[in-house]
Amino acid sequence: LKGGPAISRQALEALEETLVRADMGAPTARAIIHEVEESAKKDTTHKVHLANHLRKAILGKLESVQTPFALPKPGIILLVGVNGAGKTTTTGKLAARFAGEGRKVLLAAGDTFRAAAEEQLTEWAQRAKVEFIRGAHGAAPSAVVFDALQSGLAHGADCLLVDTAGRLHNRSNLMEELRKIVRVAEKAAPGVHQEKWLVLDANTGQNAMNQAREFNKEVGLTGLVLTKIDGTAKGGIVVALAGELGLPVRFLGVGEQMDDLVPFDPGLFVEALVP
Amino acid sequence: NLTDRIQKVFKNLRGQGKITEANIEETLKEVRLALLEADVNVETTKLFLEKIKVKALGKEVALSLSPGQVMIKIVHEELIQLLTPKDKTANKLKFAPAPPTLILLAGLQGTGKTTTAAKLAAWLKKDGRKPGLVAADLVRPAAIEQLATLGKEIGVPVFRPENGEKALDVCTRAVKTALQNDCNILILDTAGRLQIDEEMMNEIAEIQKKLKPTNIMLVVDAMTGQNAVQVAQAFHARLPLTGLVLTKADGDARGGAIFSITSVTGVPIQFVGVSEKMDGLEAFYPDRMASRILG
Ligand SMILES: Nc1nc2c(ncn2[C@@H]2O[C@H](COP(=O)(O)OP(=O)(O)OP(=O)(O)O)[C@@H](O)[C@H]2O)c(=O)[nH]1
Ligand SMILES: Nc1nc2c(ncn2[C@@H]2O[C@H](COP(=O)(O)OP(=O)(O)OP(=O)(O)O)[C@@H](O)[C@H]2O)c(=O)[nH]1
Ligand SMILES: [Mg+2]
Ligand SMILES: [Mg+2]
Repeated sequence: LKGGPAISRQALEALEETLVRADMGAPTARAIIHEVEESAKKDTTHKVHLANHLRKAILGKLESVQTPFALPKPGIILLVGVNGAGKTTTTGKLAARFAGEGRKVLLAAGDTFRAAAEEQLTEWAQRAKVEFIRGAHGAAPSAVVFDALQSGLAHGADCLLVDTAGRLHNRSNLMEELRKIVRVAEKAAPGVHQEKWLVLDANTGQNAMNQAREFNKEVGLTGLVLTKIDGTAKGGIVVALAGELGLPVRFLGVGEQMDDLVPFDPGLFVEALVP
Repeated sequence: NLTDRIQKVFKNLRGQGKITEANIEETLKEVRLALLEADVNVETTKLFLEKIKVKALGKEVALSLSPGQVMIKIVHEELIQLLTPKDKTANKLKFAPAPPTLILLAGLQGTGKTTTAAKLAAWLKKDGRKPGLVAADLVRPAAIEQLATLGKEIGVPVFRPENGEKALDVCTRAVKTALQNDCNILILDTAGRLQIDEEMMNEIAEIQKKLKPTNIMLVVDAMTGQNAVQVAQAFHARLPLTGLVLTKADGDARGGAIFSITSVTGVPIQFVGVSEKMDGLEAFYPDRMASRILG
């Protein structure tokens, strides 16, 4: 990927295609390539390496939204997102991570709907060796979350992780249910810092934009978790999301085991995107 | 939407006229953007646009239509054609000459296999057949529990692993004892797996080799992006896929990935998941899918 005194149109188009193929979306890819072209033109070095300019442009987008993350004591994290994204598994991995940092963790089973949802999270609580609160299957999720947070805080939990049911963002009744869960969490834990993370499957294409916009509109997202990046999907959509919604990626899911969660590193991510 | 965008391209032409190289380039750009936005694979999009160009060049535009409308029609019809299998029976489940008929479900993690397995069982039961479910996911926590719960909900027996059985073992035992358990069709629910996971791909390839299921379906999430084709090709190389199931189509994802998969592999789309409920499974309609992809 080397340019020259004249930046090859073909080279730029090939790069743009790589970005689209990485699920960055045509508009974001176009904007980034335009930026690459501009910065490459200004490059007075003997040999212009387009790939370097490209990495720099993408890194710039990601770093501009990457605020440092530290969960206050006490702190709540709500995991939300569409069906099958990896919320329950991520909740379990986060529990293990925070427990390993010496936090007093509570897992709350906010999914009271899906078959064996509570059993799945129970298994994770056992693996991570953390406190776990669930309600009756089919009970109102907001009621379970309220009780779990109140009880958890009363018993000294300083890291409360709330798993919620998968829901499609175009289902207004389900989004209303989520708004209620968030309101109720605020009631149960007034003044306690609340993170709301959208769990996004790296295999997701442009629909991730709709997901993020809608979930953000409904509950105000504070971050993203990108899962299944151990597969061949590149997750380039997070670059588009950084630009449009300013959302930082907090963690990457890199497998199905308890330890398969890594803090997001923009530099490493860009290296994987543009090797 | 695409119709408006294409109409704009042609707004300076009127009624009778020909579609030329010049005005078609602009239209193809718009169609390309629409397809990429819909998650159609980059390569599939290229091939599709080439087909459209050939079909559109030199096309006479009748007085009653605008050139834009003619273009839309060409794109829409081509998409429908590519979504429609040549063989009219390709979109149906096949039944084995001797029971039990087997349906093997495969796919990436979280695509909707377990839910689809139960929906298929409910569908078949309603159709007067005797389905059984086989819980062959020994990886995911509470996966067996999940399928057992759904089986109970729809009144279909579930074969669960016993005495340290692996995935192949429980499937084999289910096949051997299907008839005595009053099942003439078995749906094998498997663990989600990455197509690059050698061990897991070997596991499912072995199930296919030993039990030779009549139906092998790749379960694909409607919101899948550009990675879809690469994944599907890898699965198709290890398992001779007979059908695709598109899940979560009740969302607002355009579903271009399933079009890419079917056009590249030739595997027909057989069912569409439209809700989390047990009756949320529909047949596949090419024209509806074409409209959805074009937005
Ligand atoms: N390879 C891989 N698989 C993952 C990852 N995260 C989750 N999974 C798998 O994805 C599947 C779905 O994960 P869940 O945690 O059940 O997803 P969910 O969002 O809670 O699903 P619903 O509650 O049904 O909406 C499971 O098979 C997980 O093991 C990851 O980072 N990598
Ligand atoms: N809205 C909607 N949700 C669906 C559909 N199909 C499955 N789901 C949901 O998607 C999530 C994942 O479904 P599963 O059946 O657990 O997926 P899976 O492929 O078996 O997952 P793994 O076994 O972990 O690979 C669950 O929350 C399901 O209820 C569908 O057609 N529409
Ligand atoms: Mg879950
Ligand atoms: Mg499953």
